[in-house]
Amino acid sequence: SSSFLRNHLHPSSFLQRRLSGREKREMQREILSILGLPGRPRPKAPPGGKPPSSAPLFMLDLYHAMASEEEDGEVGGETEVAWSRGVSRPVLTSLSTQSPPLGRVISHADMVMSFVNMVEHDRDIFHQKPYWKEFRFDLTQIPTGESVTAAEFRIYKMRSFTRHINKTLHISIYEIIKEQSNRESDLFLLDIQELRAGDEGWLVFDVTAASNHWLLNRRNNLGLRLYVETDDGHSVDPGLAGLLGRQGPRSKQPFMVTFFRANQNPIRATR
Amino acid sequence: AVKHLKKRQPKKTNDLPHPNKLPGIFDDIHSTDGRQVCRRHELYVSFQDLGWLDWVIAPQGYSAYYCEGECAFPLDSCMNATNHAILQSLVHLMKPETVPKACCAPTKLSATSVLYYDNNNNVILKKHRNMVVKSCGCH
Repeated sequence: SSSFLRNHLHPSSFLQRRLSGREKREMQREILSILGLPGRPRPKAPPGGKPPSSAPLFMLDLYHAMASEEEDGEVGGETEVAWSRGVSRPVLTSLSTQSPPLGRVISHADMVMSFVNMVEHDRDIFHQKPYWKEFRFDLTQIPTGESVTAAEFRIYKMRSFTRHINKTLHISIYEIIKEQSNRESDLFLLDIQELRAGDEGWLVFDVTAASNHWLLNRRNNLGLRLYVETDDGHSVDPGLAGLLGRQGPRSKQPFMVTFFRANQNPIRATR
Repeated sequence: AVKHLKKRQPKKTNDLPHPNKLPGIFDDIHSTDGRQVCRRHELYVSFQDLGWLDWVIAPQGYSAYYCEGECAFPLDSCMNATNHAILQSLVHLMKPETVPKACCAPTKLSATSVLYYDNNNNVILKKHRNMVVKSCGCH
């Protein structure tokens, strides 16, 4: 009676009997394969305590949006999920109301993956200018046969209490294409946003352009580098500008979100 | 006015069962020989019973439903029958031993989404199409 399929209305037609342990594992494997999983995931606790909660909270919002769309019976998610577009201008929202980027992208997505930040390098005021923050994301879990429809990098900005509280800040995000030992790394500009030093909330950067590279060589991690400058081009330490990294609270740690759609024309492996 | 009304003779009609009558909540959903007509039944898949709540964040389970019931002539409109199924059930009446009845199967399916952790603590939201039966019919 501990079978995981339970019907409430009338004794079902198939034979009710206790499954053996092996049969249960077999049936669970069957269900996992329907869910597209090779096996049941074993999330491990990260070193030093609990994983960041910012990505799970964001994804739970997204889940409720998609689930309510499915309840409306719009097969394949034809209805627009009423989310605001959050890419062309700085989207400063609090965590509970942060909105995923595009309605259509969400309702047409077959899969959404959030990536926690693995490693963080800071070139802060104890180093020479320009100052920057670097983030690394492990892309090896990205499944083959899916095409990226949108990708965004989300970082929380606290109110900056430096004397330039009303100054305009320019925040730019680059993809690290190749690190060089004897000179500056090769960078590829992904997105730039302007805001006030005194603003607070989640910043959403459009990093979809980086997906062209990572789908080709997903062995490497994706490296993103963030710069902050004032109007007159002075470099500002991102930490002093109020941008939170791994040292921030669990619910405000930076993360990346990628929206996938099953490949209509799967890439043919070269013979 | 009432006393002028002549008692009207009930019209003689050969009362075949109404092919377009939807079974109301008081109608018996059993076909003539007492078996259930083709319709959707509750079926709950519980991730909790599977012991998967350590990696599935939401939902705890979901209603998948299933289709079961008789596709016997006359195929009422509540059975969502295709023309082919109606024809097949007629031929079945003529040659029951060679042509089977039509089958009770889903006519509309919808998606369900599952939110879960992968091995690296990344959070994945996956939409699985055709996982929930929205309506059943005779095919």
